Amino acid sequence: PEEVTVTDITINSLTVTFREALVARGFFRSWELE
Amino acid sequence: LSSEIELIFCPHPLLVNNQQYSQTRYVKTTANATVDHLSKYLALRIALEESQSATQGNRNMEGGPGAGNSSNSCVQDVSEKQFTIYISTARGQFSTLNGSLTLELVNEKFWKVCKPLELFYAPTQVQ
Repeated sequence: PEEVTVTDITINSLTVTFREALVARGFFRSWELE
Repeated sequence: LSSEIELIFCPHPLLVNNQQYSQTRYVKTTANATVDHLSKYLALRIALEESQSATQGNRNMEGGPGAGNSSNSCVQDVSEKQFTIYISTARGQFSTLNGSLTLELVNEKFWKVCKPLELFYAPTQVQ
């Protein structure tokens, strides 16, 4: 995908990272298997 | 390190009208993320997107400095309670996910197939 947005979210001291793309193809591993 | 979860995140087809949120989101995160993390992430992204479009509107109308001041405050106010997350359990049925569940547990308990986890969101309804 051309653009991926990266965002960190913290709740109760646990920080996790989210990455979001505008399209699934080329972003999801399992998408390519179908 | 926690393994990675792939998510397709859609507006709830029954609780969200098309004009409200129409975007399907393609998201990756770690399996230790909870449903509350996902809900807070969604609230933040939507607040940012709405503030950006409001700022663009202000710029188009006013063109002056300070047009984005109100947008920062709404982004700081986001809460994981603003959106409820659902999973489809059977044809046409949706189950609310508890905020403390990890996405790894949701994947194992409800999804069980080797493709991106499909979840739905809607604004939390006040009782």
